[in-house]
Amino acid sequence: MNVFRLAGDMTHLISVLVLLLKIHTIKSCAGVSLKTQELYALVFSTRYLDIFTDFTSLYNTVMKLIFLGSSFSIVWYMRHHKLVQRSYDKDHDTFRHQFLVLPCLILALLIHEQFTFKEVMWTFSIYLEAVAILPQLVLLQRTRNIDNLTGQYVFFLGAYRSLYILNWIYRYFTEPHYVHWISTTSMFCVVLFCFGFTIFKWYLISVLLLTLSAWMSGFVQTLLYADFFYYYINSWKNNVKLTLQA
Amino acid sequence: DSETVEHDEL
Repeated sequence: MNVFRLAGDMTHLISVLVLLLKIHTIKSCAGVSLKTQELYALVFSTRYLDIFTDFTSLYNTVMKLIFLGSSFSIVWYMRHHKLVQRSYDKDHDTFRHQFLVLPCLILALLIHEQFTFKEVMWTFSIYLEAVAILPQLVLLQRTRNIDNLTGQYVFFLGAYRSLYILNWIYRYFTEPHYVHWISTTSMFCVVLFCFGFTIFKWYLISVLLLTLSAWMSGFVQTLLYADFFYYYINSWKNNVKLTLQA
Repeated sequence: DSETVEHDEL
């Protein structure tokens, strides 16, 4: 596991913990979109269908359980907990989230890497995750009054997305066969989409900063290639066998 | 080339 992936997972975990902290201790879900949370519960349930069949690592299994458990408990709190329920901004959270699900399902049926139930569901979860934040962004725009915890939640979520992109860039150069173009492209789309949306400044700033660092890492890779080409051209010019410095 | 697609990420 590379540092971008680990940092991405950690910021994802922090975002969930921030939200749980707000809901569990302050007993408030003001400014939090139930629609987005329901979509995330659907995202994790369709993505982690392999949780009991394929074992990758203890880390993966534990994290999957945390994301499944936390997303369903957030939905439960917002729907059924007496105190939390009261702070839910129902009148502003009117995004028709069901209309996001169907296009994602159709897209997953059309564009996937393998036509099996698990794989199509995985692809569906990737597409849905890319747009699941939309009801939340719309709610933030409508209410305007954004408290610290909600702001931090969205910031960490944006950081997680961007760090995962860096992770895929890194993996593309170190283990190209592992890179799934579906997830990379859909994540890039959501970043571009957010730029167009221009709603939430911290989300945008985090994405911007991390995109800049993606370019930096791309630049470093180019330098490494330049190094290679230097030796390559030299060996060709002097007509000797190519050897690279350790 | 592998039979199933591996998903080792979250």
